[in-house]
Amino acid sequence: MLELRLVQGSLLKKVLESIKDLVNDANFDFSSSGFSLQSMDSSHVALVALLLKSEGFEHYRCDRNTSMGMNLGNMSKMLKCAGNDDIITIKGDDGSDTVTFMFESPTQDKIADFEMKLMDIDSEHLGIPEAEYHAIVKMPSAEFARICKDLASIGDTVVISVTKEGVKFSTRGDIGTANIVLRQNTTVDKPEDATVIEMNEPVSMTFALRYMNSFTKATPLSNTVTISMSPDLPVVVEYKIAEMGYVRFYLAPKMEE
Amino acid sequence: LERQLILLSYFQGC
Repeated sequence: MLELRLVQGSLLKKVLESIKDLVNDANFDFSSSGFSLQSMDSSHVALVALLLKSEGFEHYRCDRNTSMGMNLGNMSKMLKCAGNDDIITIKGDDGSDTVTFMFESPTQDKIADFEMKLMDIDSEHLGIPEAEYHAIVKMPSAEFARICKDLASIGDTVVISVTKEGVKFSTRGDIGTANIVLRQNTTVDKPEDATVIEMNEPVSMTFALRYMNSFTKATPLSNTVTISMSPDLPVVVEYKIAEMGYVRFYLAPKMEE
Repeated sequence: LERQLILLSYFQGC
């Protein structure tokens, strides 16, 4: 028996919107402490890792660990039918091949349930090792989205370089080049507007902007984004979901031939 | 010229 009631249903809608274009199908792993998802995109260049802890739910019951394979496009279609203020409940029964999403309006005058077919998914469960990063940049998520969008109109790849001067995003394309430098800026009115650079050693890595732009679909989930980089490791782009967990995107770098 | 690495090379065997 599985029953999870999320008062802030819009959160789940936003989570799905942030990952559905990257990953088609994924196993949702439910346990008593929360649920998680880990899946690579079809080309094995990017990986999404989602965690939503049980504390974030108004009601959370998961009698035994269970894994449910879902098509994220179909799940997104169903969650789009929930209003932004709706309370969303996910229900499942042991051994069932369906999952039910229940949507309640805040005034309880409209209640809908949508039953979705589950699927068997062979997923390679990868262990993601904890790593020490050369540089960790925390910045406003909207600013990061803006930079990725702007640079993608000029080039296909972004070089992200962190030095003690700041973080530089660079691209080049047929029409020219672009460089955007952000300096550490902690003297802001609101902490979420700060750009904070933790650097142990300078680092410079190249990534495909197509993937970075896909990650920025998670912008509505968090005011800030954290970018963690070390040479020879995938970059981690993390959007924290307040008091509940995170969506993390891992992206393999591009290397010069 | 750039070569796109894939994640399997990082996470395989973990």
